[in-house]
Amino acid sequence: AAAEPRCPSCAAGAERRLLEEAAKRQLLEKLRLRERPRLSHVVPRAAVARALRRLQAGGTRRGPDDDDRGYEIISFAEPEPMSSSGLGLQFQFSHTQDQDIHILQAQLWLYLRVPQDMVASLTLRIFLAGEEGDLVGGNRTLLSERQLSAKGSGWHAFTLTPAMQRFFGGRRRTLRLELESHGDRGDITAIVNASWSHQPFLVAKAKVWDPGHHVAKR
Amino acid sequence: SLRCSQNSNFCCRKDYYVDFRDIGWNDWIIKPEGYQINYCVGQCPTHVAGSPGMASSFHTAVFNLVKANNIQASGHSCCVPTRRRPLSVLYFDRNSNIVKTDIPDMIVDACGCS
Repeated sequence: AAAEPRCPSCAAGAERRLLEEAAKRQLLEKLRLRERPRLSHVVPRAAVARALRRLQAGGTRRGPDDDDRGYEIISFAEPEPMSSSGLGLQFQFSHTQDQDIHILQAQLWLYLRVPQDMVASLTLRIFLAGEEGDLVGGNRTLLSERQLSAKGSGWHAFTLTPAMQRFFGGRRRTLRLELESHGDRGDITAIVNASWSHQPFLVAKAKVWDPGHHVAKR
Repeated sequence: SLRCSQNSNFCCRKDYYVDFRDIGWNDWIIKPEGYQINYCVGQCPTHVAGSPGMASSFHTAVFNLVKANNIQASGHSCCVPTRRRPLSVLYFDRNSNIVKTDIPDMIVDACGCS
């Protein structure tokens, strides 16, 4: 290096590279990532913007268990092939084996399309299907059943907290929805379209516990 | 906190902003658009280290009084962060889920002498 002619910008360039590398390492370490994520599929920007606006409008409640180590995760649904028993929504979560993820609360947001000037009386059942999408009549668990009255089209949130912990045990999980209308109109639909801005999404508040973390019992 | 200038060698905060576009990370980090990676650098001589605004704690003031009075004391003050703030990050994970998290103590706001 001593034999090289001196250039004033070389030191600055080296410092810049060093700081950029430090920033990368710091962020990856704090986000508990081994490497930068390579995105498996692209979520439409309109869906992202709409989901974030929806959550922002609803406000973020912070519970007593929340602290700065918490995560909020928004997962967008991918449609499963239709079957006679309802609508399949697939969500993917992945984590490394050494992370113990604890779900504090979770909500499924679903856009219901109801014809204008109509009040729909509905029953929505949400099932957790088996690991490999064992959907029809097989291995599935009822997570939530809700009676709801929907006037016009709009977003609805369904709390799933107690059962959501099981979601994080598997790599790829499917929610199956059954929507039963109690009127004579059968044209109420839940929107599921990967290219549509009303794509259903799941919001979870989670906390990662380090191995060896002990919780005092009271 | 003092921000570093060309003329000073004393403990100060050096500011540097990493733009995620420059490192090709803007495809998976939604917000913020960059990271203010400040750091502390500079000397902490005895007459500076114990002065108000530069001492990181009351311990520093006492320690520097002890040193100034030639009472046996080893070690010397270092320029360290004295105030930090968290960074909120909104990003895509490898399954294209959006994750929002607050990382504590990520941005150095002020520096002082230990």
